[in-house]
Amino acid sequence: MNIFRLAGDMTHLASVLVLLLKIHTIKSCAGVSLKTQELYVIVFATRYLDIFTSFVSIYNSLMKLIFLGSSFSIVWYMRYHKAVHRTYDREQDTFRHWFLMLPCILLALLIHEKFTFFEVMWTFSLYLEAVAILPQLVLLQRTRNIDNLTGQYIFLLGGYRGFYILNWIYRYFTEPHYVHWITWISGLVQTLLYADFFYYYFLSWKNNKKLQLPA
Amino acid sequence: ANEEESHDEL
Repeated sequence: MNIFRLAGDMTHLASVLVLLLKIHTIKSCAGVSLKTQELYVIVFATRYLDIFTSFVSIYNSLMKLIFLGSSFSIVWYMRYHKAVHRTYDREQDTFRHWFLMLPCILLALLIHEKFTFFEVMWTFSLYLEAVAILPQLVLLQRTRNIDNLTGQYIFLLGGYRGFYILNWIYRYFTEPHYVHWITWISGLVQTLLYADFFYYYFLSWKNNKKLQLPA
Repeated sequence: ANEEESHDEL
């Protein structure tokens, strides 16, 4: 474990806590894409398949349970909790996210480190996570103004993978034979997808204005 | 033998 990875995990944890806080306290999921949340459930479900078979550390298992539990409960809230579900704008959140999964599974079957069920599933979850934010960013373009919590959620979610990139660079230079091109490239693509959001988020913060992405 | 390399990152 290194400081970059810890910062990444804490930023990721903060993003799901911000979203849970928003949904649980103000009972609103306005501006939040259910499609992205559903993709994240699949990302965690396919990435942590080995949660009971391979033990890395208490920290690792605990965080996996937290990410699994939070992503499932966010989807549950947005789908089945009456008050929250009412604030979900279904008309705007129309990204066909199931179509995102197909290329990811095909790519995972073609490009992976080992052709085993667990490894292909794990690689699929990496590719899927790289594009999971797309429905949320599309929704953001459509809903004119978004509230601070949703903006912070997206900012933290994008930032965590940025810390992971620093972690991979650090591990590359400190651990011999630590080379994982698949992880590095999909992590880089994932972070780059946030580039324009980061730009407009920074502008809104600098000019102290509401965050608005250009249509 | 290289032990089963499990993924140690989240």
